[in-house]
This record gives sequence, structure tokens and C-alpha cells, in this order.
Amino acid sequence: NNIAIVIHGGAGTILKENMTPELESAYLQKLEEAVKTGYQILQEGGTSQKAVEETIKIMENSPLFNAGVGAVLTNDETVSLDASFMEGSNLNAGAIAGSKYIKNPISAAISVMDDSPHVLLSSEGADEFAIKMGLDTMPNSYFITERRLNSVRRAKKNDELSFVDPFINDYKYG
Amino acid sequence: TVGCVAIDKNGNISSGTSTGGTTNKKWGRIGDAPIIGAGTYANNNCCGISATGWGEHFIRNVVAYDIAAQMMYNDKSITEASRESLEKVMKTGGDGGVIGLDKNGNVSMEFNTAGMYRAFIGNDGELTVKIY
Repeated sequence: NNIAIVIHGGAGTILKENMTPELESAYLQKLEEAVKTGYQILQEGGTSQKAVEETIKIMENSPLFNAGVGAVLTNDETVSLDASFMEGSNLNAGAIAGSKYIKNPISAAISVMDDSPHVLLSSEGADEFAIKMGLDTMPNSYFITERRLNSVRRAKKNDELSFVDPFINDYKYG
Repeated sequence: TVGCVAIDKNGNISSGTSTGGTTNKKWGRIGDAPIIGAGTYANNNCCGISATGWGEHFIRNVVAYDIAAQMMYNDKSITEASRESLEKVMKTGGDGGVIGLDKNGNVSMEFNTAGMYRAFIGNDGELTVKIY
């Protein structure tokens, strides 16, 4: 069978003034690192599940993207993380929503699929489940970056919602 | 939001999406990323999808499953189906993008915003990385 992998890091209106050449090359490098990591797993005969998990973890661990470290902030200036995973062979699926402490939400979504009879766990329950499964958890402050803090304070001042990355600004009213 | 779709040597397709949601969200607001069928879908009989954008509209239009359904029942290509579903999102007032692979490893990276961070490596090992 053909192997292939595709990734995204968010969509929206990219504000040129925010996107310096250094930042643009940082994004391009991180995207290349992530997609090559997953492709190598596939080339070595690894599963698409493993490829998806390891690729997304690289982006969750990078402050460049709105996921894991560097996630956008809520109105009360905390981070609240969501993730989902689905397997095409048997339509199995797992997801978490509203987590405050799970370091790699994609791994928790996969654990919900593999280790629970459920598809979607939310809020405190998702965090409790992750701790019970021995997944890495971090204090909420671990996920917070200055760039996102500034962004939410700006949005609060204008009472706006932004559905995508501050470097891909699309202020929308809910 | 970040996402990934992969197809392995056994033809198994997996899809994943992970996000911090939307800036300044309140009241436990959840978007499409953790919703199977809206932000994430995978089915070896047709494709794998991961979405990013205005979550409320991706939920209302059940975008990830809508793309798969067009491919399974209307025999659409993954790119045609992705474009049609993004049209529906626009009609309800939203925007964003979707990435996907079909069961033959064909790729789709459609978006109706000014940019989408995206990258792809096909069976030939050729790397594509883009922003705009």
C-alpha cells in the first residue's frame, strides 16, 4: 500500500506584519520536522496511529501552534485543551475536551479509545482519567505563553473571540 | 489547532486533531476538534480528515463526516468533497480549512482563509510545506 501523511497547524488570515521572516522560517521548519517524523514511522512499517500521535505531539510541544504549549487562552486566562483521534480500520475513536493539565492531549484521546469504553471524556473527568492512565500532566501555567496572554487581553478589551492563531488573526464575534 | 492524517503500509488510515480552542472562550465552550465527525474522521473505505477553523460552523455542518459521505455515496474525489463542505461552512458564515487523505493516499489541503500551516509527504517521499 501507498503510505502518505498530511498535517495542518491552523488556518486563518495571516497578518503579514506579525509574520517576520524569522517566524515564517520557524513555522516552516517545525512543520517539516513534524511531517518527516510521521513519515519515517510509516516508512519503517509503523502504524498510522503511531505516526499521527508522534507528529501531533511535536506540534503540541511547540509554542508556535494553538495546541498544548502555546495554546490560546480562555477568558479567565487559563488553557483548556481538546483533542480527538479516529482509526479508519474499525471506526474506533477517542477524544478529550476541556483538559487543564494533560501535556499531550492527542495521547489522552488515544488512551480514551484504547483504555475506556467511551469516546469523549471532558473537563475534570478527562484529567482524572489521564492521571489514572499514567499520562504526563503539567500545571496549567506550563501551557501559557506571553504571546497568547497578550492576545487574550487584547480580545477581552474588545470583547471579541478569535477562533484561530493570533498570527493568523481572524477576530470574529461569537 | 493542529491535525494529522496518515495512511500506513496496511492501508489503515488514522486521523487526529488537537487544539487550545478559541481565544477568550468562556462557559466551557468546545469547538469541532474533539467532536468525531465534525473536526476529525477516519474510515478505511474512503478517507481521513482533520479540520481547523470556526468550530461552531464545522460542528453544524458535520464537516469531516460530510466529506467522507460525499466520497462514499456520491463518488466525489477528496478535493471536490472538501471544497463542497467548505462551501457549506461559508454559507453558514464560517471559514477554515481541512486536510485529508483518501484510501489511495491522494491528498487534499483545502482552505477558504488567507492561509493554513500545512505539510504533506506522499508515497514518493516528496515533501510539501506551505503557509499561504
